[in-house]
Amino acid sequence: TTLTPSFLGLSPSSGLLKASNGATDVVIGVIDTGVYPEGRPSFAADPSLPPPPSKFRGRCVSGPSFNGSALCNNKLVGAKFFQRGQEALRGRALGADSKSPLDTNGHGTHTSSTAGGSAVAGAGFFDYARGKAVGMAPGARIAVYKACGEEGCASSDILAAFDEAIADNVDVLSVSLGAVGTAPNFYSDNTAVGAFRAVSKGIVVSASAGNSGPGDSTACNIAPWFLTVGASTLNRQFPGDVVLGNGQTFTGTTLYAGEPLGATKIPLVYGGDAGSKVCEEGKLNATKVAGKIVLCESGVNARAAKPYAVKLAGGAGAILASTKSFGEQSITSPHVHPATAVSFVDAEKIFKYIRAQTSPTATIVFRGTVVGPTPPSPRMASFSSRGPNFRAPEIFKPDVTAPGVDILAAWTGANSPTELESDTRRVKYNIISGTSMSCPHVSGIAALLRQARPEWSPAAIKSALMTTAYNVDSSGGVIGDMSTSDASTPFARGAGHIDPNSAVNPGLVYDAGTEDYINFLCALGYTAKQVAVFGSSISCSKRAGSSVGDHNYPAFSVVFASNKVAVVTQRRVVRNVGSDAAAAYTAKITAPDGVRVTVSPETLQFSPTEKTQEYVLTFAQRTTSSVTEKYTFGSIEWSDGEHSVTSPIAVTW
Amino acid sequence: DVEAQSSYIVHVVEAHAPRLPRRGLLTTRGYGSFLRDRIPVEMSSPAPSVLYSYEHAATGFAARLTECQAAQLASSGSVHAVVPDTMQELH
Repeated sequence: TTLTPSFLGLSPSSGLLKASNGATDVVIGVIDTGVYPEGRPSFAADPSLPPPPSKFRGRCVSGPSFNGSALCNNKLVGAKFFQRGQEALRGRALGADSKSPLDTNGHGTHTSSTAGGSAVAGAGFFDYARGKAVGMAPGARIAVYKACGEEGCASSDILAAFDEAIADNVDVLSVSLGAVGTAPNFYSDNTAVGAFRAVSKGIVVSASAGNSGPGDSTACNIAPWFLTVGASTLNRQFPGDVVLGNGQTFTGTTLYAGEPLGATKIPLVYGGDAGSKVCEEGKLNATKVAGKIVLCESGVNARAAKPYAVKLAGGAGAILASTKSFGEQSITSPHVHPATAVSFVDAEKIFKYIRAQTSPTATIVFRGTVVGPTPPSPRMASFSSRGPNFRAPEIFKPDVTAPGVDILAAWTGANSPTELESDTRRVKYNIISGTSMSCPHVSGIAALLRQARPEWSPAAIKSALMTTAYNVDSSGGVIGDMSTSDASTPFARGAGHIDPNSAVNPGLVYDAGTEDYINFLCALGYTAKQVAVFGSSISCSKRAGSSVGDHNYPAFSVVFASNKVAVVTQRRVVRNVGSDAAAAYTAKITAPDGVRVTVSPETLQFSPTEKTQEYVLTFAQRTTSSVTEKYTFGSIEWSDGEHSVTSPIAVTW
Repeated sequence: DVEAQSSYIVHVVEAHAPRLPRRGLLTTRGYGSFLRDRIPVEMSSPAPSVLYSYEHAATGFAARLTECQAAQLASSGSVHAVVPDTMQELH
């Protein structure tokens, strides 16, 4: 957050940030691990802010190490906790700090300050990423709902947090968590149930897509009422170069903040030759490791635990190999001992060097913070979960991508940056990665849109973010995918990277409300009891004929899974929200391979009395084409010469 | 011989949901008589314990129930679904 506001184009003097006045009338609820406000200026009282919105009915409760009346103010306006579900599932009482909103983990402090933290000059993680840290909606008020601990979150606690947040009248909910494993059916996914009720009350629910990438259909929080967020990089790196004895250099990534190793090459050894290929504590042979750099494989223990294990065995440093599926990506960690993480491919080359030499040597050069055009940005993180939608393939997911790699934001004073018990450091800011980090960026931007466009529904806000998103990186190419080193697909980046200043003026929006979501649930073929979980009065009997593909989504996902189906049509309704009430929009279609796409009508003419228009897309399989890919992609762009309203098209074969 | 309890989230038919006491943090009250009316005495040990009563994000409650109690509630005309509570992960 020392860089993301400028990366997103946010400026106090123009665009969305100015149009929204920083979202001073908006309350962002954050369901997470709580908050650690003491000594964190991101959550300090701000004399420049007006009193909190009077409609907000929340409050701050107190508990061990958390004095709600002292720690809450006109920035941090709400703090509650919910732990009964987790205690029941664990079969034991959690620690005393679980019975307060205090964040002893760090995750919730990080996400809430990213969404709406106040500006803090001179922030940084040691010397890394220094600058002015600020949340995306610097004027927004933060209400934290602690439903998670070190070991995750019980669904019953999450639902309790949703219940209170809705009652408190928050405007935006930021939810950086999700189901473990395969995305559950919507009626048994209590996060989806709570989010449905929240969205029905006009609350935008921004949720993380998950970190289970890069495999297909790994995204969670995939109900159409979620604003589902993937993760991508910034134009900033923290390079730690491995320099081998033969001169070969491999750029890794690191947040090591201690004495450097120096230029002199020192002996290099593979962990597997010294007792533990993954560098587990207590398993490395000190006589084989002492004074050397150790190459460690991924897995088994935490990344940050590997250099610590090397340190305990007397080693000089560590090189951490990434996993094969992550491609060129390696994960940055705040190491307590000299270490850097390299890609799987680079680690293999280092391993071959070790095997080829009788006395292999290396050193690690720590280059600090580097901001610049190389490599291009954004790029999709390998870990970012992917579409298609496992439960409703006709609903395109994830929706958008946002910064989620190496994000600096506030951190708890109750936990170390590595989360290792052996790490005694305490920091006010930490740099971590995940869709948990990209989600609150979008939550903050949604808060800005909520204030700038108070008449928009949650679906309209999502539509604005999706149809104005960009898909080209800083070098002019399609946003890349770190797992493949090729161009990413819309099932990784969604409709693209959010562009807040364009989203405030999208031209057209694809709106949807509770009735549309009920139609969607009915079209899925749910039983009466399953649908009634979302509301007892819901009946599908009078809603026959609705189609999942016709849900008014700002993206298209078509399934040609059966050879019997040759033609699919999907209907959409758009509303003119531009300043020209008489605007005329014309369509430009980029058809996916293997499909002929036609639109009717080809021009949408709006007028002061006809603010909405309907169109139909027809997707016909080309009989002459033989598609070999599982998925092909295209787009439809509506333009009036001023606005470009673009929707991705995905075809699953 | 005491049957083990597990955590469930019970989605209740709105018309059968009790009027909850004043909205308050960590409310557990409101569903006592609902449970007594729907779980036969011979199934009532160990007694269900309500963790939360939901009013806004869902209509229903979270509770510790035996498998038999959960099945009994699920077959009740007053309940839409009884979903086992599960852990979710931070991202």
